[in-house]
Amino acid sequence: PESADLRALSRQLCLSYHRHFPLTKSKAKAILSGKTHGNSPFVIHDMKSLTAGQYFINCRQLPVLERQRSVLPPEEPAGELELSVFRRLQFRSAEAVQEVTEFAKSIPGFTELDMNDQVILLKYGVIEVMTTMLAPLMNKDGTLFAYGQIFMTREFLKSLRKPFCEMMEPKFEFAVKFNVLELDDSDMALFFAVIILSGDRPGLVNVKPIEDLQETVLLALELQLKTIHPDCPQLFAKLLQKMTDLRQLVADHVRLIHLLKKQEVQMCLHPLLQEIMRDLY
Amino acid sequence: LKEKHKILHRLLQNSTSPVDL
Repeated sequence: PESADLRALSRQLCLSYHRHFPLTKSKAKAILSGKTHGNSPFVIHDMKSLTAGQYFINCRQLPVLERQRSVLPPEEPAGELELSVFRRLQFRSAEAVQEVTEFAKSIPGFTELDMNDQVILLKYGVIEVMTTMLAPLMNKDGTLFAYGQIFMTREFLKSLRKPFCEMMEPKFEFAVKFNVLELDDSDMALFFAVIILSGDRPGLVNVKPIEDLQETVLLALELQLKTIHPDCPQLFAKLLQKMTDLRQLVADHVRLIHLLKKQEVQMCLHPLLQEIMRDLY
Repeated sequence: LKEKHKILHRLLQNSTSPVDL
C-alpha cells in the first residue's frame, strides 16, 4: 500500500478510537496530571472512601455537583463490599467489550471476515485490548476507574483480601513499563487493531485474509511510529514485544477469574465475560 | 461456536440497537 493509504488508515482508526472509547489516553493523561480544571477524580484509598465512592463505579459521566452532594450508601461488611465492587467493575468490563467490538467492526475488512473467525478474534483479543487500554489510566500510584471519575490507589488494591488483591498488581507492573513507550491516541488505535487481527488464534478457519489485514495495519503502525517518534527507532519492535507479555497477562487473569468462580460462593460472572473466558486458556 | 458465544455473536451482528447486557 502507498504511504498515503497507510496514513488514511491511521486517521480512520484514530477517529474510531475516539468515537468508541469514552476515556482515551489523552483524556486520562489530562486527568492524571491534574489538567481538568478542578474536576478531579474521587480518590479511593481505604474502606471508608470505597464505601463512599463505590456508588460512582458504575455511573457513566456523573455530574460533579451530584457527586459532591451524594449521600453515603449503607455500610457493608468488608468481604461483601469487595464482591460488590467486583460486580460493578464487571459491568464496566462488559461495556468495554461492547466498545472493543464496535472498534473491531470499524477496522476496514474486519466485518467481511468469516463470522466464526470474527468471534474467535474478539474472544481472544478483547481482554488483551482492554488490558492495554487500562495502562494509560494507571500510574505507579493508582488507577482511574469509572470513566475517570474515580482514582483508586495501588496500595489500597493491594490491601484487599485474597484473591482480589492479586488482580490488579500484574496490570500495574505491565502499565508502568508500557507507559514508558509514550504512545499517543493514534498509536494506541493501530496497536489495538494489530492485537485484534492476530492470525494465530486457536480455531481460526480462514487465516490468510486476517494476516493480510494485520500486515497492512502493521505497515501503518510502523510508518506512524517512525513519523511521530523519530527519536525512538526501536519503538515498533518494543511494541510488538508487548504482545507476548499481554498473552501471559491475560492467561494469568483468566486463571484467577476461574479460581474466583470456584472460591467465592456469591460470585456471579457476567454472562458476556463468561462466554469470553470459557475455554480461553 | 455460535451457540457458545451468543452475546458476542449478537454484538458483532447488531451495530445500531443497544444490546441488552
